Amino acid sequence: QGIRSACPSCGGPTLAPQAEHALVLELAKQQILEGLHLTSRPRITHPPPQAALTRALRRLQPVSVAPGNEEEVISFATIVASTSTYSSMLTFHLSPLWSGHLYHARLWLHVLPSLPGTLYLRIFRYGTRRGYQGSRTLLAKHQMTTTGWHALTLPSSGLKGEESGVLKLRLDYRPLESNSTVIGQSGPLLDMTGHQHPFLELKIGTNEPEAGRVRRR
Amino acid sequence: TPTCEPETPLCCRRDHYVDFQELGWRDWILQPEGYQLNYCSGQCPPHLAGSPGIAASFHSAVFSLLKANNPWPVGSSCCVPTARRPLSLLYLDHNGNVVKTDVPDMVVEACGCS
Repeated sequence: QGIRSACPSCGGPTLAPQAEHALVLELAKQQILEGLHLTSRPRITHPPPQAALTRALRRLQPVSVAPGNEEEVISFATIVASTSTYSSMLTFHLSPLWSGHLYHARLWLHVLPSLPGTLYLRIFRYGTRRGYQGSRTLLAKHQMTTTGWHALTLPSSGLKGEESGVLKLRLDYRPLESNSTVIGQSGPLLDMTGHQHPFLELKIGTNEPEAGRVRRR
Repeated sequence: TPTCEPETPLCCRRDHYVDFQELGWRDWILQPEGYQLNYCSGQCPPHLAGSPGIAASFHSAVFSLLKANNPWPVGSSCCVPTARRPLSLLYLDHNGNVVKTDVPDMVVEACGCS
């Protein structure tokens, strides 16, 4: 039927500049939301601290994202609970990002100068689904001998998505030379506050068939 | 693609820059500050049909099928995008996560008559 209709883009009544500009702004909103598969603009209730955001962005590898079907994500730990001197629980809110194929995951932690020697760290994933709460899975073990930022690779297979979109990671760590006297004096070993906030760096492929690829007949 | 002068009735690309500040979206779209929302409009008289760069146009594929089955199509040639490029966006999602993605086919680069 379209063949008989006038060509919609072939002229027609020209709009007044203000009306055209208002139309363009509405078109822009629709186009951006559709392009990001969103139904409405996100309401940001807890924006990440600017300094933490700037540092995190600086740490992202300058790897360009393939158009249309991959995303890079930085997710800051929303809750950091220290369960004991050498243990912390980090909580991340990832849904609906998580529905795609996660193929790269790193946890960024900032080791404080008070590190007396080598830090031995184990990272567990805690179950959040009903019936699995409290269950834990060892994801990775790392040894760190220097202070500052460390990017710890996590197995993407161990981070399969959950409906809740909530990911809990427990960090158990201790100095290898466990000379408690020294430790006591050096205080905390991992920096969990301010702009040294721990964050996850993820690369997620979206589930769509590759956009922009023309199927040839 | 001919540049659009207000009085040009022919098919051309109409350039518009949209600043996210104007949309009130600068709080969740971190980068870029705005983008080119261009679109194609204008007349396509018969002698312009199929020009320029039409091979890349989806409409050209449909149009040539119609021609193959129908010596004279009953419709008119249309002013359509013939080249687009993705737009890289860095934005905050509902959970405050920072997402970097390339949205395909967001910016019209060229227009042509199908």
